Amino acid sequence: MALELAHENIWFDKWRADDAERQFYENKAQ
Amino acid sequence: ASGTLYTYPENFRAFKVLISAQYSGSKVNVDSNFVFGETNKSEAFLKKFPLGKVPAFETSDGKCIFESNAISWAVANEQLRGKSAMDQAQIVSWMNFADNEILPASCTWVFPCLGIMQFNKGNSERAKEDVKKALGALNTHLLPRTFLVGERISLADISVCCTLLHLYQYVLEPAFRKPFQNVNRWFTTMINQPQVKAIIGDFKLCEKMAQFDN
Amino acid sequence: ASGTLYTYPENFRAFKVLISAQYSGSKVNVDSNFVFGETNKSEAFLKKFPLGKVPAFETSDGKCIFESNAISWAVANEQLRGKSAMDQAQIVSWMNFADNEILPASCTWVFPCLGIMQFNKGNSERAKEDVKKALGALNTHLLPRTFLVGERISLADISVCCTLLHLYQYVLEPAFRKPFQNVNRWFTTMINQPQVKAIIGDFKLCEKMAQFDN
Repeated sequence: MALELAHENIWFDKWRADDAERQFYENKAQ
Repeated sequence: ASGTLYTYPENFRAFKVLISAQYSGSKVNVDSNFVFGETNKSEAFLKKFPLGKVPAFETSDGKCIFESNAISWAVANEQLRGKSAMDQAQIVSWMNFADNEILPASCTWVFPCLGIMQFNKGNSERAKEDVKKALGALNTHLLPRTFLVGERISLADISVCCTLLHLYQYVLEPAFRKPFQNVNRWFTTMINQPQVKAIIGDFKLCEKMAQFDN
Repeated sequence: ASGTLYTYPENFRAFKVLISAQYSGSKVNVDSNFVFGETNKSEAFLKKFPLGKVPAFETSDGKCIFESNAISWAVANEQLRGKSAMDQAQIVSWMNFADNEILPASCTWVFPCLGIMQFNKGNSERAKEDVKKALGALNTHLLPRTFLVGERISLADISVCCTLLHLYQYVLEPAFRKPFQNVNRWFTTMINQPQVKAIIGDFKLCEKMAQFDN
């Protein structure tokens, strides 16, 4: 199972993109 | 369902909701007092939406819904949601395709060009390949079709179209998008729909691929 | 809908489909000749499923569906999918919550413990925080409820439960999961459902948090 899981496409960096997007639009809103 | 939508302006996820409401006639009004970074951190908001994320939707009879695909589903009509369970399944498939196959690559490629995120050459190259794969799958599917599921527009088209906006606006220059003629045709059909134009306005396709600017 | 499911064994995404079929009675048989990395790279498979990803489902009348939530939707029944558009919207919301708020954090935390991925302290710490946030939101929602949407089990419970399996199996030791009593109660109810046990077998809750092993 571990071998197959290694092929899963998981968005590991999602939190980075989410944080960056949030910061960008929060700055815009202020 | 009608109600109040909480979001910041120009949020492609909120576009999915607003376009769906254009087709269904649901009354969705965007809360003009909403300030991103303040309102969604307030006690009152977090009570309704514990994750504090937008878009968030409160129906006129007080139900709270989070996650943009779910809100689009709530404000849609039967045509957009799909009549049969099988059509609905196909629509859920394309909504998830947009979130799982397009969005990660689009953010990784476009955000650095907008100064939203650090640039990383390896990640950007991989994102371009992932975009090509996703556009390839879409292109194959759209060869014999006008819309993604069935004969008419649905939440599948709306969610995939909105998730492709950043790509078509900033980086899919003519040379890059040339191999995906069916997708280009379908996307052009979408942005020229009056209900779509009413929300995103006149959309200009990318002429020159944006580069990361230091 | 009945048909053939293509997946590798012990795939938590395929569990969603198989558990849904247990409730609905749909005939879903897993293709025993499927070899991960070969079958899904073959010409024939890619013709049906251009992305080459699993789980993938072919109905007995030849329709091809990809994305596990969509396949679950197709093999489910009206109870699992939700009767009203509003219930369906809430179910779509929790399915997306599982994919967007739980899955990335779960894999970032657990995969290094299984030796699947490089360990990165910063990423793991952030993943633990994100897991706490997601469990916190679930815990609040489940305080007055037995199931996530309406009075009975639905695709919302099945998809969130299957996406939490790795966490409850490897890292949510008693001390860590203590603050989330409503989630623990709900999760225990889920894994003791005969239709769930039929697919995932006897599930043992984590006793000691797995650490990254060099």
